[in-house]
Amino acid sequence: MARQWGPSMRAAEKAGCVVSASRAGQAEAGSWSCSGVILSRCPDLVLCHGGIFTPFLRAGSAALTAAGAAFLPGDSCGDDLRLHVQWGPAAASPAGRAERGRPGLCTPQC
Amino acid sequence: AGPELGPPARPRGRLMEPPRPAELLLLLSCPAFRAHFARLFGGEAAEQWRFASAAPDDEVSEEEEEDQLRALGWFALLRLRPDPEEEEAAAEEERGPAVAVAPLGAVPKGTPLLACGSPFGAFCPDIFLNTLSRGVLSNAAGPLLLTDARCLPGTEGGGVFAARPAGALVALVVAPLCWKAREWVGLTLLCAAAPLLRAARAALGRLGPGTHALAALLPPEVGVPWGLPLRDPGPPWAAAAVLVECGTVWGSGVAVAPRLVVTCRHVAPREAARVLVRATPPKSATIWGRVVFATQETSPYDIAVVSLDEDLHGVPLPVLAERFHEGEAVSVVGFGVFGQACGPSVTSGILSAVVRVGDTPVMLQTTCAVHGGSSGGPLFSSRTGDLLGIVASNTRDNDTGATYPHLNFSVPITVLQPGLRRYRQTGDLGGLRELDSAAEPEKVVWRLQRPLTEAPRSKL
Repeated sequence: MARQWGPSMRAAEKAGCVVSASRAGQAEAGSWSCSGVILSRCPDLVLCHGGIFTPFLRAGSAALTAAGAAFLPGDSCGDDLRLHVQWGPAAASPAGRAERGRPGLCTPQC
Repeated sequence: AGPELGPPARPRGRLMEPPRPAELLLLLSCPAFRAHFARLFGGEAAEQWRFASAAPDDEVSEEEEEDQLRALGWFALLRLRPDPEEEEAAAEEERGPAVAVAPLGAVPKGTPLLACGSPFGAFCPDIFLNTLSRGVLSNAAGPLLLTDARCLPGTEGGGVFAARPAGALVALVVAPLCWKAREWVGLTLLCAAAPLLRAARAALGRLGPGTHALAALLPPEVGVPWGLPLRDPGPPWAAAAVLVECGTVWGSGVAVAPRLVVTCRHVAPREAARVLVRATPPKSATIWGRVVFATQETSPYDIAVVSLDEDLHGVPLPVLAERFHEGEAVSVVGFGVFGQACGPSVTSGILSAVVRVGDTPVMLQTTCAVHGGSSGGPLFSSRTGDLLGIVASNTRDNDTGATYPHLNFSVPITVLQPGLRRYRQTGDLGGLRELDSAAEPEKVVWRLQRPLTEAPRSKL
């Protein structure tokens, strides 16, 4: 059974991330955040839940239930929206890069 | 999470990558998801359902709750601002799709799933990032999926993966906590990934040339390896539950012979009453039957037996278990939660207790989520598919009125087996009637009373 989950755990580890949304210049107002999935690399595309964008919608949440609205372009949110995505070392590192990320360590030639 | 997970994939507390700035490309929703959501949770049912995604200690205003409900089935596609260093270092094989996506319908009900999300989002990613939770696909209505993997606020948008196809993304979390009539249901609402990414591809194509090329970068759906059936049938027992309707009352049941269905007395209380039995799709036959036996109110065993007017075809007949193993993986199949609006739900857990009188098992308890409407449904061994028992109830705290779905009680099938066998072979109900004269200790157990260690002495 444990083997059964190996590939899924690795896939989840690599794809998992958190997304936070905040207002420019209002860090103290806090942020909204949720989980997400890294869909592709270079360019990095991420899919996350839309709930954290509601406070930024120019037309308010009513835009989400407007008849026929299946998608809304990025500029349906205000210009003060700031987004950040964060993930763990497994998602970042092809083999070795995470090591590179540790300042202060090196492999001296001997 | 099940105890069988392998060694931890990563030691916690290692350095997180620094947050990367991103831009919103588009907000998208899956029309089919919204249509099924409106059908199952809208209209008259809307009053009963609530999907909380605020942090537990947040007071949520009515307006905010309305915003959350409106945004429930929406997702966001983001593009990260390029990091030249990363671009340069990335080898060719690291570019492109980062996950594989399971086609819609490739994962049948009852299939184990792995949810991966970060409770409370970016609140404390060092500790909570990519927390795993395991469960099964409990139900599906188009791209609207439900799992009993436990998820918490903040995991919205997190990925849900299948073991087969290995590591494929099946869905994203929509609402980690579902409340029906103010009771936590113990199921997480999901949106299937494949239709969502198709919607994203279509939207990117319509947004303009700049984003058109991005559509090609979205992950493809996993093909089905040659020679395998297009659709994994899933565990056969997942289709064994039937819906039982007796007058205005309905519940669940299980066929133990082509013309014999067992359910609960409180679902079909009156002997000779006419009952309608519906098998689950795709062979959803509807057959009339008659209650041939129902225990007395005084019996500890809440059981009824229905004889059908014709054979029930296409419904797997389970092997009746003879032994019970505490701790074994089990599944409950029943029409709780959605009743007739949807096929039966499958929930998973373990056999948490086998209560015995002497050496005889008289009650089974599980950690599966059991809801009103699941009564009479089958309890299976997830490993063997053997029928272990008939679900009779979950638990309600009489003081607070709270219901506990994950503590529930089933009648061991070994209690029913002799009577069922005799009735099937001879048509004689005598064996089943013995359930009405069960011994006092059995009654004490089913009244959830403490067994008397010794008979109270008379004070005369």
